[in-house]
Amino acid sequence: PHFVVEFPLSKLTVCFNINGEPGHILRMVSDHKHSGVTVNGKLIGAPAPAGSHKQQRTYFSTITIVVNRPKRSYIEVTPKKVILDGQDRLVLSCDTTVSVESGGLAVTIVGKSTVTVTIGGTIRFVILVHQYKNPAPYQRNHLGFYISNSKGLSHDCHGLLGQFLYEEVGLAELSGNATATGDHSTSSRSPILKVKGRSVPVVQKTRRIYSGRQSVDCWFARNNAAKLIDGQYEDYVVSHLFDTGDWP
Amino acid sequence: RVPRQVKSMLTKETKPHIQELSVKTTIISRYAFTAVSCTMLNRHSSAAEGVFQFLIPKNAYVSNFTMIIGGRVYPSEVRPKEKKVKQGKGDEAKPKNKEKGEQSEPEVEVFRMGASIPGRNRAMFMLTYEELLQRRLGRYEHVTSLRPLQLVSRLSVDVTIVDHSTITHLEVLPLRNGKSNTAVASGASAAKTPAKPALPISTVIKQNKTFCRITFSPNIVQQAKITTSGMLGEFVVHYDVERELGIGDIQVLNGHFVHYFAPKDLPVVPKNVVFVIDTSASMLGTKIKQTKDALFTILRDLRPGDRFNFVSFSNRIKVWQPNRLVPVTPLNVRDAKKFIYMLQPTGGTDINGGIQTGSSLLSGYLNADPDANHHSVSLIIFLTDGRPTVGELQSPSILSNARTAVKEQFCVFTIGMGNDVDYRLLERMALENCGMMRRIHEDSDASTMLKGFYDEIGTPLLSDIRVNYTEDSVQYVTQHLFTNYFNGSEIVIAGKLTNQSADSLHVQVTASNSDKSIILETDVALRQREVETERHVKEAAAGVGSGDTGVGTTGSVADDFVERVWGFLSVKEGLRSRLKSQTSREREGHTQQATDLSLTYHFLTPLTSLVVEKPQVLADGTMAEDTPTPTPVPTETNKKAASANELSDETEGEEDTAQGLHLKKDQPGGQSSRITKTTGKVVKRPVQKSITISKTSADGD
Repeated sequence: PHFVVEFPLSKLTVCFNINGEPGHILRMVSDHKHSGVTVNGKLIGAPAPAGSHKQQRTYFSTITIVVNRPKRSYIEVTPKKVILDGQDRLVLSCDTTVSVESGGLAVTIVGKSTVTVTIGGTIRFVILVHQYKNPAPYQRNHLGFYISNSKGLSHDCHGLLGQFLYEEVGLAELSGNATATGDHSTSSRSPILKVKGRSVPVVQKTRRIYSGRQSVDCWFARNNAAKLIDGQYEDYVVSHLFDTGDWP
Repeated sequence: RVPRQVKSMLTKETKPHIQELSVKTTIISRYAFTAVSCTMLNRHSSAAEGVFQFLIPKNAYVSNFTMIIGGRVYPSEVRPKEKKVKQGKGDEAKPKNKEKGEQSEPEVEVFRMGASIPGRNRAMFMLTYEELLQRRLGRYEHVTSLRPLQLVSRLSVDVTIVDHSTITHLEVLPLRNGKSNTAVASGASAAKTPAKPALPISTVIKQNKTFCRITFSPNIVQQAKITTSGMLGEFVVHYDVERELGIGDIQVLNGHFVHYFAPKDLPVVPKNVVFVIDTSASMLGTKIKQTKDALFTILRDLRPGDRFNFVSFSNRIKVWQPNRLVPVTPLNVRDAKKFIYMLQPTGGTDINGGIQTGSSLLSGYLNADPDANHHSVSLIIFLTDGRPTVGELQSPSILSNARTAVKEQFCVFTIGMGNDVDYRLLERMALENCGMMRRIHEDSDASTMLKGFYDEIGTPLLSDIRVNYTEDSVQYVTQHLFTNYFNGSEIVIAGKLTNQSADSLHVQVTASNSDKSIILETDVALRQREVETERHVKEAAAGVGSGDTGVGTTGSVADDFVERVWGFLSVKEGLRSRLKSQTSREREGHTQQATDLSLTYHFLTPLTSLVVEKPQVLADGTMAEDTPTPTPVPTETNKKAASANELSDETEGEEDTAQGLHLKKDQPGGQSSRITKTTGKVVKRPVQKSITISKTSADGD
């Protein structure tokens, strides 16, 4: 999957890829101790497009959200359905528009489009449902995960996305006129992103988000976000969909 | 035109009428997902009790059940079964009776759910279950029970078979217990031979090389011509697929694999067989006659390389040829027939004595010349119609004695006839001694069933089969050591891949056959297999997807079918291990493991229960505002499961007494677009408003 991280304070957007293995479950957001929220995503594989020499593709086939407060709830989202496990179990089709509210938790499905999970009014995740009518061999029905409101997540929040929520970044060693919006094709030296005291070489790229409806210019960190993220991406692979373990 | 009699019958019907009953099955490489959808209409103004009843195969697990009544959705939940405190002595007699009742069950289980349907309203019941079809006698059998207990306006059965291998044989049998046409198709030409349109029941078969779809949709008049009671019978499909010569078919999907191993064209391994036959007084009449008929037929089928003997047991133990096993010669067969002919039922049942005598005959023969028997398969076929009444009466002692006598040198296959058998004893005896157990029901044709069972195990092709996969590449592999492989059967193994980035998986099968040890091995290209497996899952989805109005049978569950096969096999294995466990600690471990897996895959097993919320309907026929708390589904299966819990440790938790129907996850919470309410949650149409989404995201290509 492609990851995009917006740093509003730094007015920068950073992106990276995680080329996990099918079956891997990635920790996206981990704030179990404070807000009680954990988000994991399971990967599914698909072969690379014919004729390309790229790796196989991976997509999110399932996204799970564990909410610990006020009541423990488990939300499992797939391109077909949403399962809510709380006091009782509710299975909702992603093809139907419906909203469920219980305690401080609300789940809203807009048929074949989005699933919005709102927790306590201060945390909101939006999951885009990508369903293909006639998928190519390298395409799979999959999900996109967007953080819509992160106010309720703590400063100790971690995970592939969660660790950047309260961070600031800066660019350094830009050569020539290359900037976040400038022409970098003439540059022979990579710009360096300063994050959490680490230096990460980046290049400029454009990413399509929101089902391709919008483009975003971002600084791309290679090699599964090496140095950008704390540890390595393998450190974010968890054992099961409802794992809530904290970052060590 | 609906005949007047049928119209009259429908008008007089007071219970809610079944408007539609749809049974859709998708079989992807032997793993069958079945979704049943039943819509009932309460024509009357007052509330009425609607009873949804469906028979599911014993080998299947229910995975979901949901009701929609009066626009409200009532999903179910699979929960661990609560342990019950053991009953006092005064109650201990009850389980025995119940146990006796359980043992007379047929090969299906009844799932029953009753619910009040408000006046002039509809109820929809949706049930899903899954099963791994076992290959027996060279074919897979899929059975759909059609006993809705009334004429149904729209009745349809839809069976879709998608396989990785070519479908070599396909046969739709006449309805069991009913009169119907038989449509037989074979190979790709089947598409050109649909069922005759003039026949009263419409069966249509569409087939190509690896896919076939069978639809059976008799209209109400056609149903009435079969029976007006709604007991149409069983819709049975037999099929088989092309088998490879090598290590078999391996399918890979989402980090799991399943391996189907059924090599063909192998020479037959000679067998040493001792038949141990109950001749107690209760066998008198039809039972002994049918047993003798079957044994006469079996004698004809023994092969020249085989060796055999007979033991009969009642109060007295009789051995046909003392202290030896004899070769199959015309003279020996003739003498054996005489012995069988002379068997006269009398006296009690000395199960321990029968097994001990049979075992000592066989082990004596094997120990006399171990080298000569190295490449043969040895087995005892044990038949009884009752409980031990003479000699050793305690089941644990009989089992322990059997283990000691068998010493893992041969396998014990047990057959119980009728209602008065301690099936748990027979099942454990078979499980502990690498055999299988079969039930012959009281009114069944015992001769055919006994011969059928013999046919399943009468042609051993391999022994001591060991299947190995690349070390460190797989984990949680289900049983991969097998004592025997019989012609017409299939060995199925599943597991998880630990190294999903590996290009290939090395598979090695070692086994012995008639005169040599064989090793089959190959490297399986994992990526290629995964693409192929995904393709035929898609074919299955496409095959049933169009016009699918009921509960979907494929969808996301089928997307993970390999993992579910693994889950299914692992649960079965856990339950078997639990039954075999010798200590309570061991038993607890297996129980926990099997329960966890059952919950993970939402299987209703003897260790879990299905809980569903039931609607409250007021006296005026309307729905109550508040819904009650969920209660366990009062199904026959759950009742049996509950009663099994009340049994002592010795009898508790019989694997096949409490099957679980499995409610498919794709549940219709969203099917109702009106405002609905469930416990603690309000489900409503959302107000569509624009939501600001940040760019911070993780998305696909």
